[in-house]
Amino acid sequence: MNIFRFLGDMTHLISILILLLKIYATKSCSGISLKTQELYALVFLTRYLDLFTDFISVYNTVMKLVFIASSLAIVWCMRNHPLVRRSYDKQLDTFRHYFLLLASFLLALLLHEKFAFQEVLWAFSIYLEAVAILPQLVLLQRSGNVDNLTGQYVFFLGAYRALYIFNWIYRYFIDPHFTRWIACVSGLVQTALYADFFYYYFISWKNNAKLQLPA
Amino acid sequence: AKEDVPKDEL
Repeated sequence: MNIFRFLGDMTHLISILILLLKIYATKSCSGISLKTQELYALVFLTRYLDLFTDFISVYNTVMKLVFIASSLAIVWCMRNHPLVRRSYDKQLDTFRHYFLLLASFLLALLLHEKFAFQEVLWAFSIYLEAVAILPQLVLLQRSGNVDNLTGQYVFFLGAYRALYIFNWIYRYFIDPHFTRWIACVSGLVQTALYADFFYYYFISWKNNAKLQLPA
Repeated sequence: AKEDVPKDEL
């Protein structure tokens, strides 16, 4: 494992910890899209079916279990916790996420490494992860004001994707057998979706001002 | 075959 991949995993972990901290400390999930969180839970559940079939390392197994457990915990809190669920911006979280599910599934049926149950679901999880942030970005844009922890959450999530691209560039030169086109192309699309957010994030950081997205 | 390499990324 190279440094970019490791830092990518760590920023991913940090983003989830920030989200858990926000929900735990403020008992609020305002600004957070339940649709995006549900899509992420589904991404992890479909991708990590290999927990039952392949053992890669203790690190790998532990991280997979952490991602599954934390995503399910977040969804549970947003749906069921008596205080947290009241702060959910349901009227702003209106992205038609079923289209993302359908499109990802159809694409996975067409484009996969092998036509097998686990492989098609793996491709599905990759495609779905690439677009799962869209309901979240739309919610932020609609609410305009982004609270500090929510802004940091999305920033670290974007940083994780950017670091994975550096990881692939590194692997491409070091390990010529590494050719995961589905993951790499989807990863590029996914990272591009953050470009607009990053732009406004850095402007607010430079001006030392609160993060605001244009309507 | 390359597709049999386990998927080591998260």
